This record gives sequence, C-alpha cells and structure tokens, in this order.
Amino acid sequence: MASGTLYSYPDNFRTYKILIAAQYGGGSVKLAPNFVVGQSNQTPEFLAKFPLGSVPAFESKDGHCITESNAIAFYVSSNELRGATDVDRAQVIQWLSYADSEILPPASVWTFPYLGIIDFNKQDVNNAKNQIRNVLTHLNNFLLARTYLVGERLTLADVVVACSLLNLYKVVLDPSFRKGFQNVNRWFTTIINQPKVKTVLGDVKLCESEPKVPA
Amino acid sequence: MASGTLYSYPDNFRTYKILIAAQYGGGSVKLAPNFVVGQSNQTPEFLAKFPLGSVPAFESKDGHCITESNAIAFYVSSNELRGATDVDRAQVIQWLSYADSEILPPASVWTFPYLGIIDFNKQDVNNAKNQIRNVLTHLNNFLLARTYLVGERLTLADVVVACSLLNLYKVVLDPSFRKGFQNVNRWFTTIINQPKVKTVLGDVKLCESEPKVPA
Amino acid sequence: TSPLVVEKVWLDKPKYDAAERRYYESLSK
Repeated sequence: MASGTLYSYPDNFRTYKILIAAQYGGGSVKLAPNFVVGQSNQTPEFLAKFPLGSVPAFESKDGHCITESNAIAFYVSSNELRGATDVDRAQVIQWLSYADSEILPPASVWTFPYLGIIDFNKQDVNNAKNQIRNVLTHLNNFLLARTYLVGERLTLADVVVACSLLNLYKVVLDPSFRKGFQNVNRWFTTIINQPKVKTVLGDVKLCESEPKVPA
Repeated sequence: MASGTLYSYPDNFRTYKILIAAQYGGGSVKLAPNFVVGQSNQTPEFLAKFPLGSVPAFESKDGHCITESNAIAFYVSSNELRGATDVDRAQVIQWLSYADSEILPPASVWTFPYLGIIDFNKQDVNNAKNQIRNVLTHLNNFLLARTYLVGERLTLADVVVACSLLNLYKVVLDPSFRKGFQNVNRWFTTIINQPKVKTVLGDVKLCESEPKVPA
Repeated sequence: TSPLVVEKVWLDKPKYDAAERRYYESLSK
C-alpha cells in the first residue's frame, strides 16, 4: 500500500491513471497543492529529487522517487491491479506499452488541434484518424468475447488504456464514428463507471457531435 | 522460467532485449526459424495468435501470447532482473517507459538516415542530436555514483536502456561526442560486457569516427 | 493552460515506424 505525494497537473489523463490506481491500491496519494507546472518543477528542491524535472513525479512517504506515469501507477496499484500471475503481469505491461506507442501518438495528433494545443493540419489529422480506426478495430475484435483486457478482472491495463482513450472519447469520437466499435464502447463504459474510477473521473461526457476545426 | 518461440527480426535491438532477458531468466527462448517478416506475420495462423500482426511476438510453451518487446522481455526475465522489491519493479518500469518515450524517438531520427532506413534531413537530425545530448546528460548525472540504473545489481532497466542506446553507440556517437558522458560510457561498457549480455550481442564495435551522410 | 501543452508528440512516428518495418522486411527476405 503505497502512499505519498504526486506532483502533476490535476486534470490530465496521466494523473487520472495514477489516482485511479491508488484508489485500488488503497494508499493515500495526494496531489501536491499549489503545484505550478513550469515553475514548481524547475526549483532546486524538485530537481534534487527528480533531475529531469518531468511530471508526473511521485515521492512516496518513505522517500522513494518515481517518474513516468505508468511506473507510478504500477507502484501505487494493488497486487490484483498489477496482474495476478507472471503472464497477467506481462500482459499488463504489454497493454501499457501498446497504449504509449500505438494509442497516444495518433490520439494526440487527432485531439490536440481541437483542444487548441497545436495547429490543425488536415493530412496529419486524417492519418491519425486512420491509425485510431485501426486501434479501435483491433480492440473491438479483442473485446468481442472479453470483459477486460487481461484475465477476468479489471487490471491496470484497463485503467491505462481507458485513460489513453479518454480525450478521444470526450473530444473527437462522435456517435457516428464510435458506433462501429460497440465492444470497445461497452468496455470503456464499464471501466469509467467502476466506482473507484468514477471517484477520480467523475461523470465523463462523451463527444456528442463531429468536432469543429477551431478558429 | 519462461520458454517459448520468439517471432522477430534476428538483428534488432528489440530482439536483443528479449534474448538477453531470457539468458537471465534461464528459459529456452528460440527465434522462430525461417520467419520472413512481412510474410510470415501475415498468415492466418500467425494472426490467429497475434491479431495485430506486429513483431516481436512471443508464444510460450504453454500457449500464452505476448506482444510488445518490453512486455516479452519482462516475461522471460528472472525475478531479480524484474526488480527485487515493489519500488525496484516500479523503477524498472520507469526506465522502460523512459527508454521508449525519451530515447527511442530521437535515437531513431538520428540513426536511421545513417543506416539507410530513411532519407537524411539536416534539421531533424540536429534536433535529435540535441535531444540525445539531453538524455545522455541526464543519464551521466544519474550514473555519477551508481553502477546500475535500479538498485545495486543489473536489472531489466539496464538491459532495455542499453539496447535502446545500442545503435547510437554503434553508428553515430563518435569518440569526441561521447567523451562528454564518461559515466554513461562506463555503465554501457559494463552492461555490454556482462557474460549473458555478450552471449547475445557478441563484440559490440563502437562508432569510431563522425558518421558520414550516406550517398 | 492545458497540461497537454507540455506533452511531446512525435508527429513523424508513423513515417519512422513504416520505414523501419520496410527495412527489416527487406532484410528478412
């Protein structure tokens, strides 16, 4: 049961992963108050513990410092969430890698223009849409006869993959796009409505209409 | 002790990670013979086990299927290589994430043109060089008073990060560039000369002079 | 400001993935 302080932005999918995992782990993980990204993570005190200055960063009550959101989430998880067997644990790590390498890059390219973070580039967005279509097709086939990604219970794989899809579902996956992926929708709805997940995410408002290119 | 068949390209840092981990794990991990990437991973039999068709892919003797090279390496590792404590295991996962997100992208951008994989673009390569410089600076500071990345013995963190730096050291990090990172060089030399690592990598020939832009 | 502003996005990743795949497939043959 790991407790400690999490240095991160409050409303961010990387933070959600960790806080949800901590709900299952049962430890007390508190977001550092008054943490201003770009300032607080550049102070000598912060850099002494976390030399790269990157966030999220976690300091446990007994002084262990961990960075990288998947690693922190793993640390604050329960044993069940990490995977009950060696195979399950490896498959959890498999999905963590898959989320970072196959979901996150195209998800960022597709959603960031609509969030005003990068300029809209039609070709980049179209390529990203196709990659996400492939990801969702793969997940949809995988989840045809499965409730969870690893084994028969919720694991960190479900938490991390769901959090990686969160901005997609909120910002760009409008009803007509996502209707082709019913198994993924079923799985996603199951995950975000688990009580411990809902404690962190609250009510998740799904994208209602095709997103508009920002002015 | 995990044994099974690995479907992958024979001479590739992702394959090396896995084979080195298997040396420590003690199981029998064999590269599938006559596996032609681009053909063999598109057959119905392969796709039935590995729906994405991506490699590396691993099938254990008892039929478990795992993809993503870090996950496979984790699975075939020994318990010691995975990390002796919860904190160590989390820090191993931290370095695996770090390798994939901070090292691999600029390493690919810098080395691929010299390997003939992609066309040379001066600005991209220069940006990548700067990012690698930052990575090596961070590692160099971290390794000032440490022999290994996690704890006091070799773990999967060392194996994966070293394999992620392998092409850099072989292709583009000429002596004058790398002389600024003596702690990283010391650590890298230690890792590649561990007997179990050397069994897989053989003698690693480091870059001897500034790489030439390929014709 | 959104925390996503500091996310690093490798826009060219698909290009590099495809090039790497082609390279190893040609070596494999």
